Parts: sequence; structure tokens; C-alpha cells
Amino acid sequence: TVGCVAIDKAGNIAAGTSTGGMTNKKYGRIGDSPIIGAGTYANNKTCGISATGTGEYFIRTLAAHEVSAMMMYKDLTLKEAIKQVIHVEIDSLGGDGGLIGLDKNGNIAWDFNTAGMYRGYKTSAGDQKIEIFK
Amino acid sequence: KSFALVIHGGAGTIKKEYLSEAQEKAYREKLEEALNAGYSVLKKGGSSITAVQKAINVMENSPLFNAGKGAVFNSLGKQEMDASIMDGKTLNSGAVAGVSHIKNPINAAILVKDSTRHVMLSGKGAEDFAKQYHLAMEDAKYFYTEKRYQQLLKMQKRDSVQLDHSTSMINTLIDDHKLG
Repeated sequence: TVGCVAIDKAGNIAAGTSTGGMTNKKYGRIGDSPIIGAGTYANNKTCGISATGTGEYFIRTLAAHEVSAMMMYKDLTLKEAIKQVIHVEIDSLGGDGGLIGLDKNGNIAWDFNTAGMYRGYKTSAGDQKIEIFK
Repeated sequence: KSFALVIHGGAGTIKKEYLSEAQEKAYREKLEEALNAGYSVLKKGGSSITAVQKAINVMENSPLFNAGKGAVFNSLGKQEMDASIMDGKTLNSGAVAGVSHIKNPINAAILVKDSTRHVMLSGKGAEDFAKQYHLAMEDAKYFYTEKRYQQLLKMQKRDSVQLDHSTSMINTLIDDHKLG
């Protein structure tokens, strides 16, 4: 699974996710990646999110939208909301995976409960980071 | 007028001791290429939608990641891919699910977003729609990688489901971390 979240000069946020799913999945099985609100979500008022992991858990928790809702209704920061979804909501169901996100101010956050996640960011301020391991 | 982007290439049991130096280097280079593809769109004043598309296209076109070329196999030994995209300004969205011949599924998701009143198209309907708009189509061998097929055989022997990777020291560049 691969994903990207971007904010452009006009302040518009977009999020996208693309995947082959799971090895040996039943044919016809759909995971969270194509489901808006589960594996992908974007709202200029809050943030953009892309997910990777055991899709069923991200569907059941509507993980991507959940982050946006926690920011909108509970005033959590992007980082706090992603942490809550991954380490409380997904964890408690036994799911695993990760989220990347970017908020309306261009703040970037990611979190995951697996050993690693391929990830990176680049900003107009000149910051760039590429990480693989925990 | 600041801008930024963040990407991922999948999560899983990716540990330093399992990745060879060549593998780690290959993944870092591809992630950097994806970042730069999206960043250059933003720098020129392009839209975040286009930046997301270009960054994801780089990773879909690489066998290193479970998307597009190098996608994992389902229980029938076929590849079924899914993708979605969302515009934070309009909340307009597009998605495709269960497609097997669209070279870049994220491009099809963008087409659904822009050219239909729907959010998601699946299977043959999605593929016929993509053909109608002349999206790049490929046959199964384009998406095939021996590495992923061996993963399937291993999983079927164990009769379980593995998300697209579980890391082990292997001599091909494609790692097999656990989750997609």
C-alpha cells in the first residue's frame, strides 16, 4: 500500500491511497484503501490522512475520518489524534498498521504500531525526512 | 505561500536487521523520487491533487511497493488493486476497487472523481470506464513479480492471509514487510 497527502500554495489539501491489498486475500475482498473515510480522507478545515495496515480495522474504526473528527470536535492536534486512533482504537481491536497526515497549517504527523513504515515528507521550508524503521 | 507533502509506502515488520543495505538504499531512493515528483508539482503552483497523483504514480510504477506493478496476489493468484483520492476543498472523492489491468489505479480514482457523479467504481465497470477515457492499461504480466508470487505460495502453504510483507533477509530488492 502506498499513500500521499499534500497541501498546495492555495491551502488545499488532498489525500490518496493505492494498494494491491493483502497476499492470499479472498478474491473480491476490498480493504480500507478505496474507502473514503477509512483509508483516505481530506478536509481543508482539519487535515488529510492516508492509511496502511489491516484494512478491516481501518474500515471498522473509520480511521482516516476519525482523525479529522477528533481535531474538529475534540480540538486534538493532528499528532494527538493520529496517536489516539492507532494506539487506542486500532490497537484495542487487535489491528496493526499506520497513518500519515498533514493538517491545514502544513504540520505533518505519522504513527504506526508495527515495527516499521516506509515514510517521508518534504516542505517548502526546506525540511525533508525519509524514515523506514521505528 | 507554503506547501508540503507526506508519503508512505506501507507499514509492517520492517526491521533494520532484515533489510540488506542494498534494499534499504533502494527503498530510500524510491521514496525520495516519489517525494520529489510531488514536490515539484507544488513548487510550480500545481494542485495538491496532482502532487498526490504524481507521488503515488512513482510508487505504483515501482515493484518495491504493493501497489500497481508489484501488487500482491489474492487467493486465486490474481492481482486486484484498489485506490482512492479526496479533495479537501470540495470533499469530492473518487475510488476504484478490484481492478486488475489499470496501470495506475490512482489515475482511475481521479477520473471517477472528476468525470462521474459517483465516488467508487469496481471491477469490470471500473476497467471499462478507464478504457473509455484511454487510461494506460496493462496485462497481468506487467504487474507480476516473482517475489510476490512466492509470498502467495508460502501463505497458501500456511493457509493464512499475510498482508503484503513479512520481512526476511532476501537477495532481491523487494522486501516483504508484513503490511500493505
